[in-house]
Amino acid sequence: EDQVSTIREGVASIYERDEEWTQAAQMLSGIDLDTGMRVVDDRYKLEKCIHIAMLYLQDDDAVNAETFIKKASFLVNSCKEEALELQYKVCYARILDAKRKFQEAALRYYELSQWEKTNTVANRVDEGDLQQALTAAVTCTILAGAGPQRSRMLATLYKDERCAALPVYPILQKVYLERILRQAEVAAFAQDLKPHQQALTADGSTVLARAVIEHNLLSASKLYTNITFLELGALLGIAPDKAERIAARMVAQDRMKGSIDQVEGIIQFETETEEIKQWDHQIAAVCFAVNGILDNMQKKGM
Amino acid sequence: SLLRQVSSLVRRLPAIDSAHFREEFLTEYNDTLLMTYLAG
Amino acid sequence: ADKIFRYDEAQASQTQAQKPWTKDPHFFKKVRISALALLKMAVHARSGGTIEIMGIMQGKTDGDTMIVMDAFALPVEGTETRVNAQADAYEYMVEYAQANKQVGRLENVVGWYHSHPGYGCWLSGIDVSTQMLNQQYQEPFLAVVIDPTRTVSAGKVEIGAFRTYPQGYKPPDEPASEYQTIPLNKIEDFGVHCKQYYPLDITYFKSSLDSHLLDLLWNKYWVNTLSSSPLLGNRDYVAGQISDLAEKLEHAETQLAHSNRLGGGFLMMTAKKKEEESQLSKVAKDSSKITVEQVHGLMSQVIKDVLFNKK
Repeated sequence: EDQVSTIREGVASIYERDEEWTQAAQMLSGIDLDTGMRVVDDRYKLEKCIHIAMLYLQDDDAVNAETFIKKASFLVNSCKEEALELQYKVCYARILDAKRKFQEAALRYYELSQWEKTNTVANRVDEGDLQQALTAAVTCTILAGAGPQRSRMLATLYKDERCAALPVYPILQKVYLERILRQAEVAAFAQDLKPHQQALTADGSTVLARAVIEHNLLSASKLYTNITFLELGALLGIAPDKAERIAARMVAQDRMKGSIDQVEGIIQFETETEEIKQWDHQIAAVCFAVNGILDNMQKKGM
Repeated sequence: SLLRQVSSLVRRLPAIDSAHFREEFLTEYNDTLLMTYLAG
Repeated sequence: ADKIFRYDEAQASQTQAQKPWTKDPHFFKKVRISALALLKMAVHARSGGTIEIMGIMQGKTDGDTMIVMDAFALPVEGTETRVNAQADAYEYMVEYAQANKQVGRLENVVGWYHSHPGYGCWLSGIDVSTQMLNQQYQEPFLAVVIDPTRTVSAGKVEIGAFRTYPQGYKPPDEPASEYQTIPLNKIEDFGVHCKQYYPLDITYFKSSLDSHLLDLLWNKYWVNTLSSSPLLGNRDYVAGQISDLAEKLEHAETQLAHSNRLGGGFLMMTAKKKEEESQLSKVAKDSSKITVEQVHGLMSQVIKDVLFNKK
């Protein structure tokens, strides 16, 4: 067994040098980690599983990678080596990302972006990696389905002062403030996406397009009391019947409040705030307007 | 600029004027009067 | 006015050496709280919503007066479920106190504060144990309780400052403190321990800078008053109060029915009768207190309606 492992590791390193990632992973996965023929410690097993998973991920093969990360998850708590724990977490986040579980992936990327704060100096990752993890967290959050969970993550990211320095900050700000995203901004954001994030979904649109449409729909529901699907389709840049279908799905999943009148082809958005609370906001605006006038008069010496 | 501020202030009044608000306001009003009656 | 902000190390160590509080369990009678500490404690209590929060106060003593200069939150929640909740935050407290010394803040920890959202300012059994523990090892030590929910409906900070008596000490009869509604599910806890501690008189002070800043804020404060509705902000609390009231009424009714069955008035001891009436009079007092607050809220709504909604 030992000789076989040594040879496999040698051949795998050659594949790796030639960037034949999947071959290298298959070569290593041939090593029998659960053999009774020799003593293999948990740390060695963990290191091998993580290494194989990372190789598969290089070729965006999340399925095989997940198989080995699942094996690693049984081992990661037993050996307290922070470098391996870090690699494990990176792998796990990338697998969730590759499987388009963007909400969870964003959480894990964000956790990774705070790595240096919670661990000893020995494993201090460099600033670039942290920034990369943070950018990945923002990207995955934007790609995640609109709704309360995503709003919470957006708030966390928006309030994290490190995000202001990221290239994706402008779109993060617009998404957090629930403003409507223009086509040009979306195209610019799409350029930095990974291949699997650009993949087509069942209904032929990309993950990003769906996320943007849902986001804009949610923003529209904050802007308008009601709107016809004709207008809504024009606003979102899609056919009216598609706009109706997406709106219906979001209302059914309780991610947006509203009611659809199919005969009239119109959607009534329900606003959360009660009229009486709205009234208080208006009163505050009137009072501040009075304040403004008095300040202005004082300035003019009246 | 001052006159513009004043005209924008005037346009803000009445602060709210909708049947829905009137209905909510009266509901609140009646609830409180009912409580007062019950306390009495 | 700003003299109070200067820390007199000599006086502090002298007081610490004399320990006057050991000779008289009722030694401390007054508390002075800085505007800064009050604001920080009230905002922290409000941020906890319906969950009890906890924090530490820094300050000093001056004769029979405890002076609270500043306060800071502890990473502890739900204080009513464990004795000495602050044990979770000892490390934090020590580090914070040391860091304070490094930046020249010489005041020591002078007490702890926590919140009772919606059920008034008093010490529960757990609070009494915690405070007794602290008064054994960390004197001089004060317990402050804030009710953020009642603060909103009362329009002023609902706050109480307390010190416990030593174990087994029989206090002289206390003058009745200001009446406050205790929810039925807390009355047991309140009643058993209310003789083990006493309230201190609270006054506030502010620096000249505080006065200036508060004056500036005051310019905007009138907007908040006009654009807020106590009726809306406290609905859950009022609903809770009314349901508590209903329970107390039923409670009192069964007691009365029960005593009537036992042969009515002439057999019942006058003391027992008095006690029953005082129960009912408390319920009546609670209901009028809640209603008055509601009527105040309604009055402000009607005034706003007249002011801002007339065509």
